[in-house]
Amino acid sequence: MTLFRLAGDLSHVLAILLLLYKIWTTKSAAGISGKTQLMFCMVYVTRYLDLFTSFISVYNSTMKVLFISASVATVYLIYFKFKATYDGNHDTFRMEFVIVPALILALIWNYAFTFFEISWAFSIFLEAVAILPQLFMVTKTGEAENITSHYLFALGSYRALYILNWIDRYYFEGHWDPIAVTAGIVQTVLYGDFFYLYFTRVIKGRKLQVLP
Amino acid sequence: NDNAPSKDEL
Repeated sequence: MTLFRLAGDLSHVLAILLLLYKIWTTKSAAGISGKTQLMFCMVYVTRYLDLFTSFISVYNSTMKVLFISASVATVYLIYFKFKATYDGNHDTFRMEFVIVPALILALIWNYAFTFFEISWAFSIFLEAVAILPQLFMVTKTGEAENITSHYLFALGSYRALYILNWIDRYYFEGHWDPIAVTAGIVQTVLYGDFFYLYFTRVIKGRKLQVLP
Repeated sequence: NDNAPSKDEL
């Protein structure tokens, strides 16, 4: 466990809790893409199939349970409890445009043609693009609440920190995971424009507005 | 199989 990976996981947990906090305290899913959260659910379920079969550490298992349960809770809040506040008209990204390619790529590029490895690869590829509906929604609505911006910053930072972790592990352990690294780089690059807006606007106390 | 990198990460 490198420091970068721990920082990355904590940033990930922070993001997930920030989102739940925002929806629960404002009792509103306004500005939040339900589709992105649905796809994160798929990401965790398809990636952690080994939750009950392979035990790595208490930390590993705890985080897996946390990620799965928190993402299910988030989807429940958006699509059921606070359904009336869900802004479906601005959450128009076609999920199949990312789910199908991720599945096809997983059938082509995987570490073994087994259900588990294909499911894992699908999960890695899907996670790389799952944020697109949310980023799309922010550009469509033209702005994001501050706490939503902080959520996106924490979420984008988690995989960026994982990239530092992968560099660290390659340097010290001499091996790397091509699928995870490739997808992780794509995932982090997709946040590029958001990171720019975050650092030039939100940090200075201004609202995150996507300039028309 | 053994060439699959370890799945010790989240």
